[in-house]
Amino acid sequence: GVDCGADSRMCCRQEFFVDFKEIGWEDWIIQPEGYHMNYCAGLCPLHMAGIPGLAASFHTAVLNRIKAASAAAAVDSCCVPTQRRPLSLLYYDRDSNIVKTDIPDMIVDSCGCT
Amino acid sequence: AARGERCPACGVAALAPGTQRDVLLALAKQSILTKLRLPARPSAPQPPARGALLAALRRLREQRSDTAALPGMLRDGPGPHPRPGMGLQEYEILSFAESGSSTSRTVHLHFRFSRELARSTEILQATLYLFWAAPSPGAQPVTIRLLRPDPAGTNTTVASETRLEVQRPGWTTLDVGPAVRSLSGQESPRLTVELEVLEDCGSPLLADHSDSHRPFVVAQARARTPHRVRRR
Repeated sequence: GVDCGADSRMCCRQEFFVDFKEIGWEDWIIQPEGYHMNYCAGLCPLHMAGIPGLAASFHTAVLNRIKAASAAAAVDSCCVPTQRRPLSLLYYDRDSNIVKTDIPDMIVDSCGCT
Repeated sequence: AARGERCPACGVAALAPGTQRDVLLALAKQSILTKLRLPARPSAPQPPARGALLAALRRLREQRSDTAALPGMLRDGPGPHPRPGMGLQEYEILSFAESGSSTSRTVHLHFRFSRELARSTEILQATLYLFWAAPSPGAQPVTIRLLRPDPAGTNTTVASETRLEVQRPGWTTLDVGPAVRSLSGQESPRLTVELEVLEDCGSPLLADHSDSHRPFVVAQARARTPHRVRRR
């Protein structure tokens, strides 16, 4: 995947870190200190759509066949997460119990065009 | 909207940087609270005393028979740990006792569990850790009753009763999984533990109120699988 630069226009991953102290949550979230809420942004022109390794899948292959057959039938292509991982949290719940959980698919590691 | 700026992908007017940051922070908060099934962030928590927390974590670490059995919050490293049932969100909960009423013969301990977790998860296992101070010489009989409030919340019923012979000081454990599981439908889930000793020999637990011997419950839970829609 590609990380967004200052003036990226093509599909890339935009880093965005949420510091729990900055939003006043450090008193109830014990670990970690923040959350990497990265997101995908940018253009997916047709020549980038479904390039293997970006979001290659059977679905993409079928779409490519349709596009190859008739450009008019081509559908838009979107910039989406292609790799995500869990966010591990250790926090106090409303009864001050200590709770640990891994929230699946919360952190975007890479983006690509469908 | 920033002057003339347009989102390259969808053409919508791009947000001014400050506004965009506020929107993203609000989105992050909402996303985390939704995934934790919390209606709002918990109000200022009262963290347990450091001594109690360290003693509990040390106890759990000593309990290590193999890391697989060890509650996840103690496994090294902050990262996620592949476990059976991966894919469904799993929870480890460490709950410290609140002292309830006590007499020369009985001690009551209360453990509270959050309504959201009790409703949206199934308890896989739960273990009560109790510390016995130095009992009088010879074995000392203790009765441990797990009480749960009846649905109306007015009375309590005995969920289970266990008799122990306390031979020496130290930690002991008791499986409280079924009793904690039975709390799931309650408005404010609370498990009460009653310890009863014979009159003349005092309570092996009463003697020691120090934080480093505060009783606690460790529970493992997993998000309930959404009911499968039966295909007609």
